[in-house]
Amino acid sequence: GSSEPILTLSLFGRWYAKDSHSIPGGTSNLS
Amino acid sequence: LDTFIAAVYEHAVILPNETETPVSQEDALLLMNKNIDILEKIIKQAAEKGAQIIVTPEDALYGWKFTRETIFPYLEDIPDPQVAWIPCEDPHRFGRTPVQARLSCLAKNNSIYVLANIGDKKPCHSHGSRCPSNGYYQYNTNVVYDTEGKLVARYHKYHLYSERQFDVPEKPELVTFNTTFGKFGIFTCFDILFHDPAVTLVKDFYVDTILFPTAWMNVLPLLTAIEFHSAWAMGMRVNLLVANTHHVHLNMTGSGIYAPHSPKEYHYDMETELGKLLLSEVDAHPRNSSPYPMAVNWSAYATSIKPFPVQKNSFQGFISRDVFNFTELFENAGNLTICQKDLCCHLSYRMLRKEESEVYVLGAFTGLHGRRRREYWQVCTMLKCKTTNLTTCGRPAETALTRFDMFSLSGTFGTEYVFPEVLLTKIQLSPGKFEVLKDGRLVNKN
Repeated sequence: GSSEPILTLSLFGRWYAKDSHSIPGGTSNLS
Repeated sequence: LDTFIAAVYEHAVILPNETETPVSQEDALLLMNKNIDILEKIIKQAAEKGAQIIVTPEDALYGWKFTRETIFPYLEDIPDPQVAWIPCEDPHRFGRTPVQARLSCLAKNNSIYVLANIGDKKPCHSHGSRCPSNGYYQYNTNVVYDTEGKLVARYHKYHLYSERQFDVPEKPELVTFNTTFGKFGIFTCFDILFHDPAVTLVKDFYVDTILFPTAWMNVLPLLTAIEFHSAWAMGMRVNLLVANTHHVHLNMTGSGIYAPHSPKEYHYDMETELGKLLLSEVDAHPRNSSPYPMAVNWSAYATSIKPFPVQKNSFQGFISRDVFNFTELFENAGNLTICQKDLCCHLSYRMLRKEESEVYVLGAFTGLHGRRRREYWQVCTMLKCKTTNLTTCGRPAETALTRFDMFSLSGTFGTEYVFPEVLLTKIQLSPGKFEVLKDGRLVNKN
């Protein structure tokens, strides 16, 4: 039978090469 | 061993009283021992049930609300594992280390690998460029003890998240250790959203399983712990053992044992303040298990088809601070395309029945994420809007009525790192009910 009701279907891509490397490891604020 | 029994524990941390001034080392140890008392019972339980390894959460011994000064009494000097130290047998070799000695004894006495997250302090010369004013570097640190209680791994978290009490290591540490049941890698919480160490451990160090302590605050619709972590394991094709902290008021819940094909066990509880132990048997070497998920060419299908007709009334909406292009699923079945810059997302779908009280949209986003604009995201998403008002598309929704007979989602991704997420009503995963085809389509399986 069909699946449970769906909230979200996603393809979540991370293009690391295009990240901006301004801040080193630390993050000073919530996203 | 071909398989092993993994354990993760979602711990409701006993938090310290808020204070502006540092407590004594004795009071700090008193609080940490209250949390370790709980972990001790769980570690015994896991070992009795045959677990070879257990992961406990980030900040599990003392919580997260600190300044540089107030966390100091909780810190110990954690040596490099190369010193071959069993704190349980030699507790005074590196000064005052009561927490390390107790954790080591828990691993030794129960003959189980134990991962814990504690605080490390390293003296430095304050005239040194980066040395903090108190003369110590302070690190959010994972330690692993083997079945003899030996310290076999130490990892300093690199991607801190508003953690002013800790310092950032000079560079990301790539920490692995070998066992008879596979090669393990370690990182913490926010690290999972970045390339180093997370992707490098899989891509260049060929680890089989990642140990992942976290204090993850859930953010719908894309970054809820169980949803994103299970997708990361599938996308990276490794086991991911996730131990999250449990704190309902901060939206912190969601632990799991995730294999490349599908979640083995997961837990999500926004109703109680209870901890939860999860156990499951997992492949020690998922790459050698059959069928090992093949490498996916995420843009193959989407770049091979003619885009479906783009509907006139596409519109823009926000998910958190990111501006998505959306188009509505007007009919109960159809083929849709929505694009944003060089990313085009395609959806074929058929609903069991169109629910008049619900609106779904297909969305596309490509660009630097959020206010920090550090991470470059490419997202194709089909989601249920909070209400039938299109201005609420992208806002968190927790329940849905609409079932889908069929769906196929794909996108013209420029990256090879894509994590497939499926989240069902009441924040549930959908183990075994979907798959990713090697041409990059995310499709239903039933």
